[in-house]
Amino acid sequence: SHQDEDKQVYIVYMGAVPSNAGYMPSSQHINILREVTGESSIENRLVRSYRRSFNGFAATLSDSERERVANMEGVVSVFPSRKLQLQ
Amino acid sequence: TTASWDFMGFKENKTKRVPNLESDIIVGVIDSGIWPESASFDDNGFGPPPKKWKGECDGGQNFTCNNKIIGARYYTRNGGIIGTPQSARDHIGHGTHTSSTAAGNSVKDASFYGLGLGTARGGVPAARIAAYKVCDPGGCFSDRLLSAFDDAIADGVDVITISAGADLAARFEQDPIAIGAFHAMAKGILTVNSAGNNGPSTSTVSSVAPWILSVSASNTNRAFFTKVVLGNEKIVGRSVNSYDLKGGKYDLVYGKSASSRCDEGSARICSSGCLDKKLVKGKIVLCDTPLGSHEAEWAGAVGTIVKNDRSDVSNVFSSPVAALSEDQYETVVSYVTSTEDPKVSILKSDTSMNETAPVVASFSSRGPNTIIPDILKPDVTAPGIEILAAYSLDASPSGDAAHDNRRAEYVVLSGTSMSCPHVAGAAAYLKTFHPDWSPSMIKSSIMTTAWPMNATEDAESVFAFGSGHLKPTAAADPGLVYESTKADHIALLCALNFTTTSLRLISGDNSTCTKEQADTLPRNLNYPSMAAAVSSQTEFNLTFVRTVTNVGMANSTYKANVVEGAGSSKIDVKVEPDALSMKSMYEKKSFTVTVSGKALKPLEPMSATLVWSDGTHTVRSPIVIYAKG
Repeated sequence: SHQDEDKQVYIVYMGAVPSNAGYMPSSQHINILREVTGESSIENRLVRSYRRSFNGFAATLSDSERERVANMEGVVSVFPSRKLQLQ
Repeated sequence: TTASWDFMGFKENKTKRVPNLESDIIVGVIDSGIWPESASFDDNGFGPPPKKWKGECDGGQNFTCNNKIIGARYYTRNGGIIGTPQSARDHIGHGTHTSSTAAGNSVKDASFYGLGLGTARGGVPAARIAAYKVCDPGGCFSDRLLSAFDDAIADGVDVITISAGADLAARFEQDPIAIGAFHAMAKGILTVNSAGNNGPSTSTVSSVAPWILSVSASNTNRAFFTKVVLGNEKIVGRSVNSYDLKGGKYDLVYGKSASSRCDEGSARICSSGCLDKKLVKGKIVLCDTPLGSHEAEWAGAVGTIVKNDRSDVSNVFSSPVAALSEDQYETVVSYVTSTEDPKVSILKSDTSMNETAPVVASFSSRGPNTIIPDILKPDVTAPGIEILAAYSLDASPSGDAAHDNRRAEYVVLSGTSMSCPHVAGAAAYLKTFHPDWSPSMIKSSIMTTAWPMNATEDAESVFAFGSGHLKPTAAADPGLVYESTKADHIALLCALNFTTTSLRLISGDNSTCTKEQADTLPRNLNYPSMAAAVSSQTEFNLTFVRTVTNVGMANSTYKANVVEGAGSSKIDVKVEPDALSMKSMYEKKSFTVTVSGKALKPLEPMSATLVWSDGTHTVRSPIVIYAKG
C-alpha cells in the first residue's frame, strides 16, 4: 500500500540499559511500538532489539510514527537505518 | 601485511611479545564476515577460548568456528541479498582481509599469484577473532551494525575494528558507529574505525567521535608496478597485474578508433557497448578511464591500458591492465597515433622500493572535523595502500564477480579499511602489555608515539594524518598518556547541548549537565592532540588544558619542546609549566598550552607539535589552529 511505501526502518536509540533488576528491554520495545502504531501485533514492525550492551530497537515506522517515538520518554534519538560502505 | 608490519619496525621474531596474554586477547571484527578455512585462521596450536569469552558461534549454514575464530554472528538474515547463503561466511572478501590484518596467523609464502610474496600476519597472530557480519553485497545497514556492537560488547571482546562508515560525518546521536563505540568505551573496549575514502577533499572524514580511534591510510615502502613496453621504450604504470602475457607484443588500438557505434567522447573511455569486437579482439586497447577495461575485456581484447587519476594506488583488475598517470598515458596516445603498426606489451606486475613512504593516500578522508571542529580527526595513520592479506574463496580478487573467475587465498586491497585493522592489531598488542589500560590510554599511546608526518606544500595536508604514523613497538611504552573517562565524554556531550535527561539515558547513571560543564570548551577534553577553529577575522589567543598520567618511570622529569609545523611562524605557542616532575607511577600533572597569533586565512591552517620528553620517552601532540569557513 502507499502507506507501506512511506515506511522505512528507523533506529530508536534509548541509551544505556537501565540497571534496575526488573527492567525488560524487549518488553519495553514492544510496548513502545504498540503504542505508536496502535497495532497489537508488531512482529512485522520490529526489526531488531538492542538490549545486551545498550538500549534501543530498529523498527519499520512511518514518518508520523517516527515523530511520536522521538517525543516519548526514554528515547534519545530516532534516525533512519542507512546503508554504510566498506572502505 | 607481507610488508606493512615490517615497514613499521614491527618485525616478526624481533618484536617483544607476551604469548600467554596475547592468546587471551579477542579482536571483534564488524565487517562482511570471515572465510574460516583460510590458513590465517587455522587454530593449530590454539587452546580453548579465554574464560572471559561470553559469546557464541552462531555462524549459520556451513560455518564452523575453531579455537582461532572463537565467535561468529551474522545479521544479514533480514533484508539480505536473495540467494546469498545465510551465514557469517564472507562472500565479499573484505572481512577476511581486515580480520587477518588485525589478528591473522603468521602464514609463510603468502602471495597474490606470486606478487607480494612474504609472511602474511596480523598484529596479534596469537589472538582470537570474533566475526560479526553486518555487510553483504547489498551493503552494511546501520541497524545491523548496532546489533553487532550490542553483541560484541557483551561477548567480551577486547578491541573492536570496523572498516566501514558513511560518506559524511553525522551527529553523535544519529551515528551508529559513534553510539556503539560509546557503549564499548564505557565497558573498556576501544573501537578503531576507518576514516573514510573520500579524500583528498577536506572535511570528508566521517569518523569523528572522540572516543573512537579514527584511522587514515598511507603507503608503505613497497609498491606494485606494471611495466608497459612500447617498441623499445618502457613505461612504468600502476596496477596489481597477476596476468603473465609472457612478454608477447600485441597490436595496440585506441578506444576512440575502435568504435563504429559511439561518439568520440564515449569511445575514448571505452563506454559499455562502444567497442567493436572485430577491431579489438586479440589486441591491447587504450581507454581514458579504468572502467573501460571491462568493455575491452568483453570485446575480446587481450589487455587494457588506462588513464588513472589516482597515481598512488595500484588496483587489481579482472584482466591484464596497466594504469598510467596522465603524462604516461599521453605518451602512449602519442605512440599509437604516430606509429604505423603500434605494438605493445603489458608485463606481469612487480614490486619496488617506495622511497617516499609513508605518505597519506590521496583517497584518505581529511579533516577538519565537521561535528566538533576542535577535535582533530583522523587520529592516526597506518598502512592502507596495496595490503596483501587473506581473502574469501567465494569472492573475485578484483571485486568484479561478473568478469573475474579467479579465486585467491591472499589478495591486495587498498583503503582506510586496510589501515584500520593495522591500528586495531596494534591496540590489541598494547593490551597484552597493559591489560588494565582504558581505551583512552591505549588510544593516547598509539597517537603520541606515532612517527612524525610532515605537512606538504599543501597547507591543508595537516588535516590528513592526525598525530602521524602508527609505530606499534613505541606505543607499548608511551611514557605519558592523556586519559579521558566516560564522565569526561558525557561532559563533552553536555557542552554540545545534550540535555541532562539525554545524558542520563546515554550514561545510565545520574550524570548532570551543569552550567560549568556546558560552558566547557570541547578543545579542553583531555585529548592527545590539540585543535581549534578560530575566527578568520581577528587575532587569537587560546588555551588548551591538559593532564598527563605517568606510565613510564616512577621518577622522571619531562620537558616540553614545541616543534614548528606548517605556517607556525604565525603562531606563538607557550607551555606552562614547561617541565613536569613525576615521582610515582600513575601520577597526574596538568599543564596549559597557550597559542596566539594573527588572524588566519581560511584554508591556511597553522600547526606545531608539542613534545614532552624525559630523555627516554617522546610524547608528541600535534597542535592545529585553523580559521572557520
